[in-house]
Amino acid sequence: MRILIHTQKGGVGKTTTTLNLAAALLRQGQARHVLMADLDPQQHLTAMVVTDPAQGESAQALPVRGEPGLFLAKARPDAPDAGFPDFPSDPDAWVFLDTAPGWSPAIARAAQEADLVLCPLEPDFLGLSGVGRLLQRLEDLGTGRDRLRFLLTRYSARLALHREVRQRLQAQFGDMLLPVEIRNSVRLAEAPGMGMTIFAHAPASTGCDDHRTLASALSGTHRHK
Amino acid sequence: MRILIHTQKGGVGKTTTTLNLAAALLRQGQARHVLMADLDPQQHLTAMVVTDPAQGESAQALPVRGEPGLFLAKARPDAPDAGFPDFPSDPDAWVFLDTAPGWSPAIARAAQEADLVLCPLEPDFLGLSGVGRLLQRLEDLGTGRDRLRFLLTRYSARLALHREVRQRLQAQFGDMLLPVEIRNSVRLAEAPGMGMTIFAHAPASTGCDDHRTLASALSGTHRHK
Ligand SMILES: Nc1ncnc2c1ncn2[C@@H]1O[C@H](COP(=O)(O)OP(=O)(O)OP(=O)(O)O)[C@@H](O)[C@H]1O
Ligand SMILES: Nc1ncnc2c1ncn2[C@@H]1O[C@H](COP(=O)(O)OP(=O)(O)OP(=O)(O)O)[C@@H](O)[C@H]1O
Ligand SMILES: [Mg+2]
Ligand SMILES: [Mg+2]
Repeated sequence: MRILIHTQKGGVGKTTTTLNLAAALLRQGQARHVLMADLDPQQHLTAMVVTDPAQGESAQALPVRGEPGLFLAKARPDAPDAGFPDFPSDPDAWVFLDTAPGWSPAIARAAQEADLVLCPLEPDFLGLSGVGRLLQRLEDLGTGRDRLRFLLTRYSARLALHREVRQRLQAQFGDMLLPVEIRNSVRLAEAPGMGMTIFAHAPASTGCDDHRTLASALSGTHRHK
Repeated sequence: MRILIHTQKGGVGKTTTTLNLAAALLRQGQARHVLMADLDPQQHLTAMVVTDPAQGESAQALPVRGEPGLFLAKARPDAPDAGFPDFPSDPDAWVFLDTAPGWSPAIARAAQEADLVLCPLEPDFLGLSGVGRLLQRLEDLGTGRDRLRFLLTRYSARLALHREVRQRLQAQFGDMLLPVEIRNSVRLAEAPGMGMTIFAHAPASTGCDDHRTLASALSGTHRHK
């Protein structure tokens, strides 16, 4: 299952979602292996995970400390447009690509190869700007809307703005909007500083619940692929 | 006074700061004209302001509705690396460049021409990642640290994480950290959807106070340039 995690807008939770969704799938047994690749030149995903070569690396991937089954692909600066990396020892592995905001040939190529484009959105005007452009780009690539899912992040149900945006997105996009929101939680912002996923840093937090629900929503829809 | 508003990280408040700081300077009489230019290919600043050609445009700039003295430079897609635009009718005009996250030749050129590089930061691990890289890039360009100022944005004093990051930045950077935080406020996230600055949308909000304080901090330091 190849998932491209991409939004045109910056700072909406792409990297946070990549790492914590991967950990949720593994901890709930919905995946045996997840390989993440950091397509963002800023390398934020790479900066926030601690890899542990001692656990046995392969030529292409390093195991992530504390999350059995989770790997980070080695950077391939020589082949930026290489698309989704392979995980030779498990053809059923889930592969996630984290990306930078904006657009690039590498993102375009990955969007064509992806089973799913997961698009985190912050529920406000600036957060949503770029959705129209992304839809157009995917259409131009021949990536059907059935392969696109929106995910509301940094969500606060107590804010009328967030509730209104959610209602508008539901009305406009129906099932393309995933039935789960990643709620705003300082625990999610703390975890990267500890080199941990939300599950290792704050097991009782809403961040864990929400990423578990997200993992179930995604593995449910695609289990019968 | 030429200010480049730039951070390597996405979604930290670059565009929000560009518009609302400009409006604060004008409303407090610290500037007579402010010209903003949108260097971000995503054109978010352009999307959130309403310009009013009827008020008299020049070949290069459009007046922003509701904010006398505020202009948006016309996009110059043919000259992406053109640097800071001029405001011919007022040599004392402040000129702001909003940018995309990441780095580019246009940003490098603007950083060399700028009187000040204003760097909004979200107070957490991912928000700060890239600070080291930015410092290195500016050093390579010969832009001294005296021309760099950090601004904490989306700040919540009730969060220990935010207080700790602020203390750490103060210890590490001293006066380079501006003595004002832009507090987290849903009003700031609502305003762009109305095509307004924070002053027009919610005159009694903390967003107004904070951007006024920021305007005073910046015009004070540079008035005697
Ligand atoms: N649900 C959440 N609750 C609180 N903070 C969050 C949440 N999701 C993300 N954050 C914080 O918001 C900021 C943006 O998140 P992140 O860096 O994952 O976004 P991004 O889309 O990957 O950004 P970029 O465009 O720079 O790659 C980070 O500082 C992160 O810690
Ligand atoms: N102080 C604040 N309080 C609440 N929300 C804020 C604040 N500052 C910015 N925001 C919201 O945070 C998001 C990011 O802000 P903004 O788009 O200005 O950042 P940016 O750095 O320009 O992003 P990009 O890297 O995509 O250009 C927006 O949705 C904005 O409405
Ligand atoms: Mg990221
Ligand atoms: Mg912006």
